[in-house]
Amino acid sequence: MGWALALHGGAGDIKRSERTEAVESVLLECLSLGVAELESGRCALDVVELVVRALENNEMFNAGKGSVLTAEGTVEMEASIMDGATGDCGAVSGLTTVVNPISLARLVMEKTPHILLAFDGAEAFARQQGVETADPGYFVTERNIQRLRQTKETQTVQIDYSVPSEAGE
Amino acid sequence: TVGCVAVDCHGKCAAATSTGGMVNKMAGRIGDTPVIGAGTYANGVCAVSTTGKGESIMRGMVAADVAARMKYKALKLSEAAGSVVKELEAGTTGLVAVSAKGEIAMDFNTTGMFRASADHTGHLEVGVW
Repeated sequence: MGWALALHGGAGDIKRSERTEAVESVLLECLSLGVAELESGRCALDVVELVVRALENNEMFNAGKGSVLTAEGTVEMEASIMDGATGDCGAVSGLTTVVNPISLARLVMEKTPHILLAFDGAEAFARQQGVETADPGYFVTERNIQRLRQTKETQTVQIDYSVPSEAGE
Repeated sequence: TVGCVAVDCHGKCAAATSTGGMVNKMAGRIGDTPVIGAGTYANGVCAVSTTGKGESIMRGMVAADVAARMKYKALKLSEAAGSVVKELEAGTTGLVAVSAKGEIAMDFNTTGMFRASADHTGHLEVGVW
């Protein structure tokens, strides 16, 4: 059998810019990370967690550090993971302090009889498991504060990459 | 949203997805990502991670639908992923997927999707549009 790997950093109405090239560069880094692990014989489940952690830690993407803001100006992060070999899966939602939600999702899969933990319960589970947490400010970027302001002005809800409605047309 | 799918040298598949949701969403809104079968799915046939408008992805149970079309219609990964994305509302959905045979699919009905893939044959791709 031959290994294969694919990853994404979000979809939408993406315009060409300096930022685009920077994002592509990070994607290539994360891809290389996953490829090295697969070539060394690491299992698919470990590799997808590792790659998503790397993406979560980069503020260019809407996950982990760099997550977009709710209407209340807060972050609410979500993640899920599934092992195709066993059908086991785990998920978390409504996280506000967990640095790597994907790893907490895996802990839900492996350490609980449940599939999805959300909001206060998920945060409590994170504390119980001793995963890395940070103040909510760690996740918030200036760019996302501006995006929320623009989006509130137009009373819209945006996916990862949306054309600002204040373009002036 | 970010996501990754992989099949290892033993033919075992896995999928992972993580997101901050949508800008200006209502507090308490749960998107597609944590819903197994919608935003993320893996079985013995393939692994799928999606991105885009969660409400559309949940209505379509997108990730599991790709796997079901392979399992029950005997479609190739590219056919299953392409047909699922094509049938959804334009501008809402993207996905990456791998099959247990090592095939790769990266489809979207948005303007672009930040994506990358590689396999054991030396294939390597990074793309946006």
